[in-house]
Formats: sequence, C-alpha cells, structure tokens
Amino acid sequence: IIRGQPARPGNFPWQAFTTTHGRGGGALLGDRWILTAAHTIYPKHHNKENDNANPKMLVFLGHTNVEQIKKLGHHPVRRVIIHPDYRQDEPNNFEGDIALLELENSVTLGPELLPICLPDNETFYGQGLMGYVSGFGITEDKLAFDLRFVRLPVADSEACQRWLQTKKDTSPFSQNMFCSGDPAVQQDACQGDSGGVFAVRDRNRDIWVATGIVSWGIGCGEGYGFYTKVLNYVDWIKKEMGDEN
Amino acid sequence: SIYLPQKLYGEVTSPLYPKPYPSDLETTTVITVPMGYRVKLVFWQFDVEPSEGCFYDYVKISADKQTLGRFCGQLDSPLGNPPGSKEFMSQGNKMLLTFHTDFSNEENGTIMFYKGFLAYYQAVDLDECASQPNSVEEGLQPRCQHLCHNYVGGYFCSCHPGYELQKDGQSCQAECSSELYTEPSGYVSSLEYPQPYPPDLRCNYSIRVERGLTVHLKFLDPFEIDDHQQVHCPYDQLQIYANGKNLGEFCGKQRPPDLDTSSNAVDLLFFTDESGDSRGWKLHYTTETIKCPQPKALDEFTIIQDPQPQYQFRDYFIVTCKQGYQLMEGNQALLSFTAVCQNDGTWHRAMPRCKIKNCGQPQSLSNGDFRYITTKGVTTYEASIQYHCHEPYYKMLTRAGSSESMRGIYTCTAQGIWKNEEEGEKMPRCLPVCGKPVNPVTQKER
Repeated sequence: IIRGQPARPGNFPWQAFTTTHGRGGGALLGDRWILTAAHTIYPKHHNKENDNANPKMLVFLGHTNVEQIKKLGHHPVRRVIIHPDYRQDEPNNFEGDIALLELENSVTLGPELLPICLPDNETFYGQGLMGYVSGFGITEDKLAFDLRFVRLPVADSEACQRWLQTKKDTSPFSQNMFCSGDPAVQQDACQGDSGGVFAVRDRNRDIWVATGIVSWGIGCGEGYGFYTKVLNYVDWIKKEMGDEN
Repeated sequence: SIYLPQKLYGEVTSPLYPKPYPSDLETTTVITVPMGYRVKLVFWQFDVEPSEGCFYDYVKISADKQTLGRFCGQLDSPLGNPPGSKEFMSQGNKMLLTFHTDFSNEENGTIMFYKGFLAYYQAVDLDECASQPNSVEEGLQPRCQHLCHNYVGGYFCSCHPGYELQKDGQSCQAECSSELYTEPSGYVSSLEYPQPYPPDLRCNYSIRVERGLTVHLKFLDPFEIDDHQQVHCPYDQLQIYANGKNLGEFCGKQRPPDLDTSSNAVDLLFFTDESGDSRGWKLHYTTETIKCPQPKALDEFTIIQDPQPQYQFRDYFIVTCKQGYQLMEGNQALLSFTAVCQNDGTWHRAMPRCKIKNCGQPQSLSNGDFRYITTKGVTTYEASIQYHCHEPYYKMLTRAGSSESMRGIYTCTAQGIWKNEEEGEKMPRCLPVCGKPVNPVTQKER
C-alpha cells in the first residue's frame, strides 16, 4: 500500500494474508471461502524452472500483524477455483483475474474475522466513490509488517485508458475491470496487495462491499490501479459457493 | 326230523308240495336262526285235511318247549283250524313244525287231495334286554347285573359308574379308581348313594374341565361317612385335592362347605374300610370361567382402554398413555401394550408404567447456542428452548415473514422430538453476517 496508513484491528476483518508465490491478499466470503486474484495462484511471469512446481498455498486470517497472523496458523485449502477466463500465459491480459479458495474448515467469526459482502449494483462503481484498499504488500520503501490501507476514489475509466496509452501499455482494460486512484496524490496498492479487495461502504444497508480485487498496475503510486470488477462475477461466485452465499 | 340249515329266512313246505301230500306221514322240520334272533313264521298256503280238533292231519308249531298251535283245514275255510294270517313267533332261535297225516284223505267216500302248506319264516331280532318272565328256555334271559343293551342279533351288559364289568360279561364289581368327569357341570357321588356304599373302596373321582374354568363343589344332603368321635376320620374318608393341594379330609354327617377350588382339575379320593353302613355322599359340581383381577393403572398418566367391569379368561385389555408419555415395561419402551387373562386367573404381563417423553439434550447449534424457556435442564414433554446465533457475527436464517425468535423456538413434542412450529425437526442455521466490521475504519482528520 503506497501512501497509506496502518489499519487498526477490526478495520478490515475480511483481510486474508496469502503466501503462494509471494505475498498476496484476499477477502473472506461467508465463513469458508476466500476471494482473491487468480494471478496470486497462477502468476503471469511464472518461471517454471526456478519456481517450485507445487508451491504451498497458505492462507492466514484474523490479525493485522504479519508475525501474529502467521502464529494463528494457516487455514488449509480444500479447493482452488480459478475463473475460466483467466489466462496465465498472456502476461498483459488480466481478464478474469479472480479466484475462489474453499477452506477445509469453516472459520469461527469474531471481531477480527468477518466476511465482506458482494456488490449488487453498478452504483458502487460511480466515479469518485471512495473505497478502501488494504494489504500486506509493499509500502513506499519496504515490505509491510502490519496491514495497511489507503482510501482511493473510483477513477474515470476513460482517464485511466488515456493514462495507459501515455504509458504505452497494451494491457487490455476491459469492462470487467475498473480503476481507482489519483495521479496527483500517488496513493495506490502495490505488489503483495494483489487479491485484496477494494471495499466500499453501502450507506443504505450499512454494510461493506467488496467491489474490486487488486489486480494490476504500472508501477505503484504513479497513477491508477486496476481492479477486477467483482459485480460482473457475482453470479459465478454464487454458483461456485453454492447455497452458502 | 328235518333240520333246515341256519339262515335268516326261508320257506318250509309239506312233502311234495304243491302236489298232494302223502298219507301216513309224521315229519318235524326244525327251523333254526342265528342266536340273538327269534323265528317268525307265516303261512302263505295252507290246505290240510280238515277235521274236528285236527285229529287226522295237522300241522303243529312248537317253540321254547311250548306248542303254539295245531292247525288243519284251508286258509279261507271255517272247517278245521286253519292258521289264517297269524304270525308265529318263537322266544328263542328255534321253531319246530310237525306235519302229521293219517292213512287216508276221504270225504263222504270220495278221495280228496290236499296240497299241504307253504310257510315263510324269517329271523327277527330278539330284544334280550326286554323282560321275559315266561321264558322257559335257559340262557335266553340276559343276566346283566346292572345294565343291558340290545342290538340286532345280540346284546351286551354294562355297569353303573364305579363298577367294572367282569369277565362273564354280565356281573359288575365296584371299581372306581379312575373315574373321570369332563362335562362343565355334573354330579359325583359315592357308589350306591344314598344307599350305603360298598366296603374296601379306593375311589378316585377326577374332574377335569377345560382350562380357564374353575370348579365349584356343593355337597348335597344326606352326607354320611363313617366317623369316630375322638379320632379324625379313622375308618372312611373323603379327600379333596385341587391343583395338587389338599382342600380337606371329610367324614361324619356334617356336609363340607361349598368349595371354590380355583382350579379346573379336582380329585376326590374316597377310601372305605371293610365295614360300615353310612349312606355316602353326593356333590354337584359347577364351573365358572376364571376371572382375572381388575387391571389397575400404576400412575395417573396410564389409560386403560375401554375398561370392563369384569375380566375373565381370554379377555384382554389395552393400555395407552396420555399424550407426551411413553409406555414402559421395566426399562423397555413399548409401542403398544396388551395383556391377556390367562387360564390361571392372572394377567400374562404386568401393568406397564407411563413415563414422560424425554426429547434428550437439544442438538448444539453451530455458531449458536440455546437457552431454556421452561425449567432449565428439563428436556421432557412440553419443555421449550430458544436457539440463537452468535450475534453480531452470525444471523439466523429465516423465511420471509418469520422472525429469528420464532424460528429458534423448539418444543419437546409428544413424540419425544424437539420441533419448531414452522420448520419441524429441521435445525436452524446461523449464517455469517457480511460487511459489518465491529471496528470499521474511520478518519478524523479532514
């Protein structure tokens, strides 16, 4: 998290800390599912020769401190479900960058471990709507020891598209994504935050909703960040989770 | 004499019949039928020279050492003494027919020809048991000492109860060692009652009636068995047993009280010595279907279905429990209970109890808990509990229009199952509450 601040216990009780090919994030859905980015499990620049062929997927929950969350023990994963649109072999294509991890056992919810809700309409994606992105990823100069968050606005898609062009980046920015941030304030998510969610508050229902998944960006804190648009995958998520949604 | 072969019927004719019979003849035909039969004889044709007193020619019939008649003439003529259609009957199994003719058959100087006779005989059953005071033939009169029974062609003797027919087939001797009475009611008495009973008796009168009946004994007057003033029944005595138990030994002139033996098997043993002239005893026994005690509930929750004022052998009753109670036979739970009245007047199984149904410890609710609405820890019929979820992290799943409170109430039913009014046995579910952090992020700086 670039230019963010430390989170207090219970600010983001859905936050998961994952280690597969490196640090990643995720969000608790219900009491047995983790919503994350597919690329944290199947990275784009996967070096088969150097990487472990069968990396150990560890999921941690329930704390804001990396050391402490590890001490609580990992939650074994029963099943990994990658969205069928995800293409690991296309380095610049983050289409379908969404995955579900089914835990072996249900977790017991409490003040520091609570699920986040799924979006149900487009209003969560209005330009300027403020959301929170949290994660254990890179800060300005070092890896985070504690969970940090940053408050970001949903950005104008066209502005983001133009910005991408200035960066000469060919990564597709599709309707299944949205962008956030403000090049002026240099706040952003960064490596290690992937899989964490962009959470907004639904004031009507007084609930927090995961509208996006930290997916990709060009550099960190240099402009905009790009997120998987969860609303477009709600049906798929619900189908995979069965009657537990 | 001509002896006819022994047959059941036959014909007898005069010599040369139907041609005229010869003169100067005297033949006797002996008709014999099997023993136990009499001979009946009828003339079908009769044409014998008529004479005054049948002096010349005649037919003489005799049986049982008696002459039954002397006949001559024609059947439809007033002359002589024709037999007509008269039937002749012997007492024994033998009849003699003597035919006598003189030297000539003339009438007013004219020679007459007479055809003689044709008679038919048949064997007729002899009722040997009928009184025959005039019988003269030895051996015809039955000598049954007690009872005589006739049958076609013979008879047999039998004896009164308590006596046994002897080898001679006629005489009876006291024998009462195994008298059996199986009718549901009847009379039993000492031999010769009310005349003095015979000496040296060893009698056993067994009353055996259908199982499920109980025998009642009622002695009749007179009751008289040789007695002694100081010693109890030293000479003769009547012992009564039921179910192998001695109900008493009786003698004297005081008849025993009426006895309810409570048994379907009663034995009366009657012993007499070599002397005495008491008149004996007689009793009337009756039977009654055995009764079982009135079933009684052991607790206030037991229901005896359709109770009857009286229960007897083979009757049954059904027991159920009030709603919410369970039939228990010892520690065994029963689905139903029926008891049958046995032939010994007892119920074939003991009265059960009704125990209140217990639903047991309520199932634990994942991510939730329960509390007792009714008395804490009591899980019996009509007890109620309230399930609730661990809020605020979990919320109970409810149908539209229902409340968590309603969904969480479970009552112990009469079937011993915890049930919710809306969902029955189905347990409630506590679902995670999403998007409600207890400590959401806030920022004061503006």
